[in-house]
Amino acid sequence: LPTKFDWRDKGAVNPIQNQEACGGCWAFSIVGAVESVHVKNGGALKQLSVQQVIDCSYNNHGCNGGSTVTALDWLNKTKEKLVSQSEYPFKAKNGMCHYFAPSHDGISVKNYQAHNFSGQEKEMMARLIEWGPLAVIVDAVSWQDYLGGIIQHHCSSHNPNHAVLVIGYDTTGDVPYWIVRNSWGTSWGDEGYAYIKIGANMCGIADSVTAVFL
Amino acid sequence: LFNHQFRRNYDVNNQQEYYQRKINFESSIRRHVYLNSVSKHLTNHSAKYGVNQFSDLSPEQFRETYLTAQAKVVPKYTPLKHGNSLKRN
Repeated sequence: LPTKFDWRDKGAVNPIQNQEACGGCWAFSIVGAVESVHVKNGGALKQLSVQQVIDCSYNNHGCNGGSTVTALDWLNKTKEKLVSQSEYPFKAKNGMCHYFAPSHDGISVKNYQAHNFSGQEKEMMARLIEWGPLAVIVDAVSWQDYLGGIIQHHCSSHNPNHAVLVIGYDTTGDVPYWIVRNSWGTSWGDEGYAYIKIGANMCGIADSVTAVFL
Repeated sequence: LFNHQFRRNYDVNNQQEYYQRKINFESSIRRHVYLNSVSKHLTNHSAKYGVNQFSDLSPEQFRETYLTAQAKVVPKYTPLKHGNSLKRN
């Protein structure tokens, strides 16, 4: 494995988003994963509609919460195409699902994987490179006050409650860390990013990991 | 400074809300002191905690609004089953 890897270096990660007061982190994380895997597969970097997933993933609860696995299961079963953000813009609130004709341009999911990588974060690093950015669920209670730096304490792994996207890692320094793209705007954390120590399942980062295939 | 930086416009007629936000902010400051007191014994790269856009929220409000993801129980990853391509490489 390379000592460091970052999907941003491949031009595969869109700018940081802001979910505002909408509890749609689960949708932001999987849409971010789809956008990046599309680039990994040779496509252009596009901003896809998070609102479409919030409104249409019927087994979830829109801005009131949801599951990355349930959302990917819905995308995989229905083969619903994700349209662009400009066609279905983010409104930070629940809305009626807009349907598009099957001929409409968009990106559909071929398959997905969901695994627990606890105790196997090195394997998780390999899968990040092979599969693309990984949508994970973390315990983010202490993230309310986070300003930057590598999270090594105050982060339990018992209460997963927030979905984010792991886009890279760095093991060149004293403390190896995951690079995590959040959806709370650029004024949070390090320009919208968080860094989490690798190897201790910090914040439960390895407990619920999903990858998408296009 | 916080109100200006994070564009807070509290309702001047709702003093109760203003004082509740102020109490939340003061609690946040106390929390930051505690969180940073552990981190300072570590390296320069350790996490830092301080004022951000969530500092006027109570932990309960923060949880209710932002910590809304549900985790499903997923199978343990087994390299032999799922990592064939790595093995081949």
